[in-house]
Amino acid sequence: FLTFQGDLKWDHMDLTYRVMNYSPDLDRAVIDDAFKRAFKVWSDVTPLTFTQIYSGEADIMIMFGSQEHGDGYPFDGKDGLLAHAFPPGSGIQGDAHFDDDEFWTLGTGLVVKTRYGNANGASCHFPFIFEGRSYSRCITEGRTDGMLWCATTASYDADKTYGFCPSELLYTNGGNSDGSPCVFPFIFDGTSYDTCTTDGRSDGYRWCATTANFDRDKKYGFCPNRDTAVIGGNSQGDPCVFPFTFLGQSYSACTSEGRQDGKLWCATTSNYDTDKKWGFCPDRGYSIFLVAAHEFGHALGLDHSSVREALMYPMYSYVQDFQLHADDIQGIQYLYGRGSGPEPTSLAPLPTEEPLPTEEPLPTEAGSASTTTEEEEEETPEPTAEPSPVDPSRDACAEKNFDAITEINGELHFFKNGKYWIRSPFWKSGIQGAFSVADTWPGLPAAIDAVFQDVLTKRVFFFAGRQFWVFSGKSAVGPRGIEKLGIGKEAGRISGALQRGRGKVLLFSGENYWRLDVKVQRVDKGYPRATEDVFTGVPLDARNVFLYQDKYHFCHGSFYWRMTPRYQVDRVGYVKYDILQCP
Amino acid sequence: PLQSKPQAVVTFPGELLSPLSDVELAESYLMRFGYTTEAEVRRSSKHVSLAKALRKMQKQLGLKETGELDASTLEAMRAPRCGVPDVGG
Repeated sequence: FLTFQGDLKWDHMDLTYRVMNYSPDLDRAVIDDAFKRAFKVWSDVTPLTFTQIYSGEADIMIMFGSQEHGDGYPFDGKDGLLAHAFPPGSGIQGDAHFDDDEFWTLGTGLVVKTRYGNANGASCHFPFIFEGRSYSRCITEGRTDGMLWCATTASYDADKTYGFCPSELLYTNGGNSDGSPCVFPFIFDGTSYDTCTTDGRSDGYRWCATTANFDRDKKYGFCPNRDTAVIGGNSQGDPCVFPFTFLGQSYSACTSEGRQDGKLWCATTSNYDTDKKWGFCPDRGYSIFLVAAHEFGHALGLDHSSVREALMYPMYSYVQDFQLHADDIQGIQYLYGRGSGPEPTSLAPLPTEEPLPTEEPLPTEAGSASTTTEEEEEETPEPTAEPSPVDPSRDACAEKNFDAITEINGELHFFKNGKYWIRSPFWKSGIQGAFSVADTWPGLPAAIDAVFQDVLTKRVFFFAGRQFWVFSGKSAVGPRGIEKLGIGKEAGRISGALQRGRGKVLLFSGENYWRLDVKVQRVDKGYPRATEDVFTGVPLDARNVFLYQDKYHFCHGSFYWRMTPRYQVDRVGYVKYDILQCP
Repeated sequence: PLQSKPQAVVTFPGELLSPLSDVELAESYLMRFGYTTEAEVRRSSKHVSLAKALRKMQKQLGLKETGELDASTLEAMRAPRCGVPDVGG
C-alpha cells in the first residue's frame, strides 16, 4: 500500500460527508446507500466514523460533474477517468468527484428504482410479463396517462406488483421545487419548451420548469434519467426514440450498426439521418459503490496500490462479492489503527452483498498440494451407487449463484459449497438434490470453480483454484496443478468449460480462454486468446461457462447469456427462472 | 461471421475523427499519471524516456516489465480508472 507524501491523514476520527448533487442515472436513495456502504468499508476496520450532513461544509464533500467541473482536473467524457479525490485536509482536500459522463449503476447494468405504485420503492424486474407479453424496459402500456411503469416481479399478470419509473413527469431532483414534476410546455428565455433541456446551463444537466413560466416564476428541477436514457453522444440523458431511421433503415432497438467498436447506440429523435442526435445505450455501467469506496480511500490518505486485487489499485474492475483486500486493510490501519470491531479478515457480509464464499488455500506454485503423478491412480472406496440427498431442505432456488454448472450424462448439474443438484430433462419432477459432492466424487474440495465431462471418455474434470482432478466413475487422478495442462500463472481459476468436439475443450479464465486437447491433457499452441474476440456480446468475466443443449451459456450475477454455435447471442435471461426453472 | 452486406462506418457527431495513436495515448497517459514529465521527455530522447516511463508504469501496475508499448500495456492504458496520479503528489 502507499500513503500520500507526509502521511497526510485526518486529525479526527468522527468525519462528516455531504453529497452536493446527484447523478440522474440512479435514484437518490440508491446513491446515498452506495456511499454509506462505501464508507462502511473503511469504518469496519478502523476507529473512523462517517456521518452524512446536508448543509454546510463537511470534511468530505462529494459531487458529480463532467469535463472541467471547477477544480482544474477535467474529466474526459464516457469511460477513461471515472472519478478522483483529494488527500485529507481543509477546503477541496478530502473531497471526492465522480464523472457524470459515466453510466453509474451498481455494476451490473441499469437500476430502475420505482416510486409510488404498490411495490414500496422496489426496483423494476426486467424482463416482466404484462398481458402475456415480455418487457425489458419501462412501458406506458395499460395506462392512458402516459406514465412509465414497470413490474417489480417477473410477472405483473401473476403478482400485480408495480411501481412508476423515473420520469420528469413524475418528479424532479434538486433545483428549488421540492421534487415537483415538470410542467410542459414551459417558457424559458421567451421560448416554449415541451421537453427537458440543457439550454442555459454549461454543465450539461437536463432541467425543466415546474411551472408554466420559468421567466416569471424561476421554479425549476433537474430531470431524472429515464431507463432508456442515452449516455454520452451529443444528447446525454435524452431517451432513445424507437423506431428511428439510420441510413434509410428503421431500427426499433439499440444497434451497433455504423460503428466499429460494437458499442450499442440509438437516436434520440425519430430520424438520425436528418437530425444527427444520438447516444450510447445503457450498458453494465460502473458500480458507484466500488468507485466510491476507492475514492474514499484517497480521501482518507491512501494512495494507489500496485496490488491488482486491492481496492486501491487504480484500474476499475467489477467485483460481485466485494471483500477489502489485506493490502488495503494494512494501509488504512497504518494511518488510523484498528477499530474495535471484528478482526479485519472476518468481515461481516455487507447488507446488500451476497455472503462471501470461503476461500480454499491454494497450493503454492511449486507444485500441487499432492504428490500424485499422471500415471498414479488414486483408489477411492466405492460409495453406494446412487447419490443420497444430503439435505433436501437446501433448495437450489434459494441459491443466488453457483460455483459451477455443467451437463453430465445429459443432465444439468449445479454445484455449490460441496453440494450439487441435478435438473434432468428426463424427470418431469424438476430439480433433484441436494446431493453431496464428496459422496459422489470423493476427495474434492467443497468449493470448485468449473466442471466438464469429456464427451468421448465420459471422464469428469473438476477445477478448483489452480488444481484439477479427473474422475473416471468414482476413482480420481489428482489434484494436479493446471500448469501441467500448460496453463500459465495468469489463470488464477477456471470459470468454465465448453466442449468443442474432436477431443477439444475450451477452458475459460478471466477474459481469456485456452483450448485443451483432452487426450494429451495439454492446451494447444497459440492460447490463451481473448474471449471477446470470438464470443462477442457475452460478459467477459462470467462466473460460469457451460455447454447445454448445444448452446454456449455465460452466467454473470443472476443472468445468463446464451450463444449459438454461430456466436450469436440469442437469449439473455435468468439462471434461476429459465435454466433452473424455479417457480 | 461475415455480414451479408458491407458495414457502413459512420463518424458520429461529437466523436473524434481520428482517435489518438498508440504513442500519443502512451505519452499523455504517462505524463498525466506522473510516470514522466515534459521536461524529462525534452531532456532525453523521446524513445529512451518513453521506455523508462513505461517500465516504471508496468512495475507500478503489476504488468510485465518490458519497457515496450505492448498489448497488455496499451490495454491497461485504455482501461477505465481513477484520475488520481499514480506517482507524485
